[in-house]
Amino acid sequence: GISRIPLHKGKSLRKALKEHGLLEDFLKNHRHAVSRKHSSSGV
Amino acid sequence: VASESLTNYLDCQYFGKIYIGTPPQEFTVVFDTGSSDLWVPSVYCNSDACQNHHRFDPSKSSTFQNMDKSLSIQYGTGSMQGLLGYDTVTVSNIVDPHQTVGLSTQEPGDVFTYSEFDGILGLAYPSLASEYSVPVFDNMMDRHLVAQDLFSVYMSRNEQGSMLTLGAIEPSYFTGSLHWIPVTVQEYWQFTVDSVTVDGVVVACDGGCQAILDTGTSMLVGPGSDIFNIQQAIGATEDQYGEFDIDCGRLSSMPTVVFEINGKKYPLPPSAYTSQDDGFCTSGFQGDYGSQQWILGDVFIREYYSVFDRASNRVGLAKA
Repeated sequence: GISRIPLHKGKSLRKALKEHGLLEDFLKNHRHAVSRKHSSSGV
Repeated sequence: VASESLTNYLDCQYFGKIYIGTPPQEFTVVFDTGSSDLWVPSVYCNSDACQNHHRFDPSKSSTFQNMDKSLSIQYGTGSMQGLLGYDTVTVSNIVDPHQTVGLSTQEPGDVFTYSEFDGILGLAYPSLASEYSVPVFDNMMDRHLVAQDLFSVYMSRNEQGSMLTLGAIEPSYFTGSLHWIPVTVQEYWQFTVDSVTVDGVVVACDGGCQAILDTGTSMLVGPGSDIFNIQQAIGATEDQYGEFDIDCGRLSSMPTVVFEINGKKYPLPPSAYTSQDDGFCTSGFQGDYGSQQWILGDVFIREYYSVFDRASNRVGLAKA
């Protein structure tokens, strides 16, 4: 009844986008949405 | 139809493995206490984002059942469409049968092409899940698969060592005692924060505010004006994209930011709320001018071992 799931700390999408030269465009286009966390699931 | 904003997964760094189907197919997911659905890409999806990730093939699973229901998840850059089905989900040593699983059939936009995770496993309350979906932990509780109806999270600063424990609290991951905070709204893991202070002066959340404890958000997010006050107090300066930079040479002289929750102080030293990458230092606080809700993400959880107690609808925090 007890389950341990090891998590690994990997590369963030921000870093991957930066490496592919896409971060600047992403932040330019989605600056307003980057931090937002809201779900309207079930609506 | 379920809509879930995924834009904030930009900074997610903590991933774990799950297995779906019989025989099991492996997926890397974000265990997200800020959402309630489980979804992974499927072989029916030909978008770039799907091609680059593990895709579930229902025809190769003897336990898969189609639900004949659709699922739509809203990205910041578009939307993901998919199907809902039932299958066996294996999380470590727990075999969770007849679990609802979202299978994406379309993931427009190229942003998630580069993500390290394949999908999301939501650990919030069922009220946030799509209409026909039962969250993984609810299914586990219903089937008495967990020793206790709670789970806990330790997030390490290193690449390895982080742990999600289903069904138990692990004292080896924290010092002192756990302090319990009642959940105010059973959707997210939401509770009341009393105030945020720097050097004893209230700089944000004056008079109290609502916050969620969210493993699926990297930063510590709050209302724009409150976060701006905190950035000013710690001496962070805004760049052209709204991110706040810090002079790495000032780290040792920066103040501690204190969150008071349910009468107990939870200090965040500069080492907790800053990140350093390629010689650049940035603030772990992020403003959102569109919401009054605070999100205590990985920045907070790395500092405080977190227990999510569904049996008593409360959150436990202790120094990690």
